[in-house]
Amino acid sequence: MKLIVAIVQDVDARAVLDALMADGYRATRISSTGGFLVRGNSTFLVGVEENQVETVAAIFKKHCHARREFVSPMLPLSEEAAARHWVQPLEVEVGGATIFVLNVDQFEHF
Amino acid sequence: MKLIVAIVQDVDARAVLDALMADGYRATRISSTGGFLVRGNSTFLVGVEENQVETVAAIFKKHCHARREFVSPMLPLSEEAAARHWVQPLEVEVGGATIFVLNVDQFEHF
Amino acid sequence: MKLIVAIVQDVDARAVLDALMADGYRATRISSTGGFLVRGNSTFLVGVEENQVETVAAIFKKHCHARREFVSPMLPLSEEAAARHWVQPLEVEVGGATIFVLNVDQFEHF
Ligand SMILES: Nc1ncnc2c1ncn2[C@@H]1O[C@@H]2COP(=O)(O)O[C@H]3[C@@H](O)[C@H](n4cnc5c(N)ncnc54)O[C@@H]3COP(=O)(O)O[C@H]2[C@H]1O
Ligand SMILES: Nc1ncnc2c1ncn2[C@@H]1O[C@@H]2COP(=O)(O)O[C@H]3[C@@H](O)[C@H](n4cnc5c(N)ncnc54)O[C@@H]3COP(=O)(O)O[C@H]2[C@H]1O
Ligand SMILES: Nc1ncnc2c1ncn2[C@@H]1O[C@@H]2COP(=O)(O)O[C@H]3[C@@H](O)[C@H](n4cnc5c(N)ncnc54)O[C@@H]3COP(=O)(O)O[C@H]2[C@H]1O
Repeated sequence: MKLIVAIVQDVDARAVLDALMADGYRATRISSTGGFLVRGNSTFLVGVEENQVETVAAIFKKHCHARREFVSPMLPLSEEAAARHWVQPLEVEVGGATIFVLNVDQFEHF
Repeated sequence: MKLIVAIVQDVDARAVLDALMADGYRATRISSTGGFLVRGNSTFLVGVEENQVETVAAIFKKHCHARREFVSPMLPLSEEAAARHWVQPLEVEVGGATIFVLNVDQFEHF
Repeated sequence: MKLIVAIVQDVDARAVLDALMADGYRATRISSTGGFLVRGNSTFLVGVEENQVETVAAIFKKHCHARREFVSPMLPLSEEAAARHWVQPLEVEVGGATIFVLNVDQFEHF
């Protein structure tokens, strides 16, 4: 058993969830916030058998898209960051999905 | 050290949390959403010593109950799922708790 | 690759996030609730290379502070806990950060 922790953009969350459900996978969605852009995103927990990891990763790859965003960072920037003159809108490439696959020592369902 | 990630129904969250606290365990609760039923549930993080995993799992088993629910799935279903004629209310067995036990490489508390 | 799961007090979340971002780390913030005090706190997911774990832990240590709180626990206490006469405000030491470092089997970003 592996636990996939996947962080995706909110706009892609619905499509990837539908695809996972339609293929019979189990998933849990958690509202989260990106550290840099301070915008809402979605963190999925998907517990799968080891031989399903690649298929599930491919579902994320298919339904989650990288986008280029122009943002003026919301951060009350630390001195060193402000010193980089972040007053100009910054172009940031936000990835489609960031995926961590963790090993599960023990799984129980009751 | 192990990190238990346990997903339970909201109606059982209070009881299981009280039981964990009364026995001196430490826990953190995260609001989450079930992928299939698109309903709120609770995800617990419980960091424990390895020899406490079974006791904590038993607390979840005691306080979290499986239920049969009649639902008309909320999903904007993908074509293949809609084709299964999901217009009729679907009877779904929702488990009491889904538990992943993860190994912790390093633990710090300050 | 390691996944750091760090639980901190809300009052420290902004400062630690700014410090992580300024140093180029990637992080995701999740709103959570402490099991004992039933108060909001923050759970961070920070995926880092193995040789960055100590530096990131040091950032949490620098920006997250333990505090002593007087609380009257909100819990609908279980009988045994109520029997301990928790009507008096309880002095509780709330740590600055609780950190779990998990091993990542596989990492993908697209
Ligand atoms: N300290 C920093 N300095 C300069 N640029 C930075 C930066 N942190 C992030 N970025 C850039 O901003 C994008 C959005 O990051 P955010 O933190 O809002 O949203 C992130 C975050 O919520 C999560 N994430 C990515 N890598 C992570 C990691 N290693 N650990 C935890 N969460 C991660 O996935 C979202 C998308 O990340 P992605 O890498 O595709 O895209 C990132 C990255 O291109
Ligand atoms: N491997 C896993 N990884 C991550 N999270 C997991 C998981 N297994 C279970 N969960 C979480 O636990 C909740 C209860 O799951 P359970 O399997 O008992 O009960 C499930 C199951 O009986 C059924 N179900 C879930 N996904 C399905 C699917 N793709 N196709 C058919 N039935 C599904 O609907 C019930 C409610 O599911 P829902 O998604 O709303 O809520 C799920 C989900 O949030
Ligand atoms: N092993 C673990 N697994 C998962 N999450 C963990 C954890 N250890 C700590 N946490 C999280 O970190 C917060 C601060 O914990 P700390 O141990 O510093 O400070 C704690 C501790 O001093 C005390 N405490 C917690 N649980 C207790 C219990 N069952 N009995 C007595 N005191 C407790 O109350 C303070 C606030 O606890 P609260 O639950 O509100 O909030 C906790 C909880 O959200």
